[in-house]
Amino acid sequence: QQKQQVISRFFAPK
Amino acid sequence: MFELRLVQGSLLKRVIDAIKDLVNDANFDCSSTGFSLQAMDSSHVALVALLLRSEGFEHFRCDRTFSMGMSIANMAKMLKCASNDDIITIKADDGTDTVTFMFESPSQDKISDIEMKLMDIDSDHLGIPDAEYEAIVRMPSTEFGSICTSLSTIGDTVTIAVSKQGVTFSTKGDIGSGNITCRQNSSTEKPEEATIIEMKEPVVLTFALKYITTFTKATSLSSQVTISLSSDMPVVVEYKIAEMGHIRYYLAPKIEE
Repeated sequence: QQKQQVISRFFAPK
Repeated sequence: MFELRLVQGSLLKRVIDAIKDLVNDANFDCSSTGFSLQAMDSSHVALVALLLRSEGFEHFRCDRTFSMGMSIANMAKMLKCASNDDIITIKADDGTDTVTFMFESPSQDKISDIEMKLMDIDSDHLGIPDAEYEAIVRMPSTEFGSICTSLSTIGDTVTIAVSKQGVTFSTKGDIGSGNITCRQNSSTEKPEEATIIEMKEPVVLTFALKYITTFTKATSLSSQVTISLSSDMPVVVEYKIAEMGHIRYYLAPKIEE
């Protein structure tokens, strides 16, 4: 089973 | 006051077509640098960043930095009123809640004025650090598009593996599995047909095909696509827009649970 990660895990709000 | 004029109006139509299946509403940021956008899809798995530099426009005036919130679907509807060879002018005044699109036929015998309502959109900009990627693949954009379309008929995910042998795109589904390998091919006389692989480290990452396939809607903007990969980092799929800028898509990888 694979889990989809979200973008905010990698890029923080400016 | 903000006003930009783009002789190659079809370019804006293609840019919006390349975004509309991914993003519903977005803030277009206008500054003296150009016309840009950063937006995520509704599930926050993918991000699109567009840059159209001011120098690429025939006329570009932006007195102060501001954002215009637009529904991408509505923008696409408005741009349907423009023919492919029309010249497009976009205008907005300070403090108004509308934007005007003007479409002029090349012979100036038909002029359309379209007004669209702007929206208030609450969105944070994400900071995307400049990163060194472990592997960068440059290949014909049509080739990449057809690989994604082919694999999505078999499975829901694509595993992209870059090694010294080349780049392999593989998928697995209920009906079976498939993989397609592209080897480096820089000897071709036509640079747009080349496949070039720069690899510091071998990389293997898995992504949802439905997003990657959406990115390939940008194929008509550039003959080449650049795919940048690093372990446990979002992939960057970039289409350069000649003399103007780029459209970059970021997609978070899937991980084993």
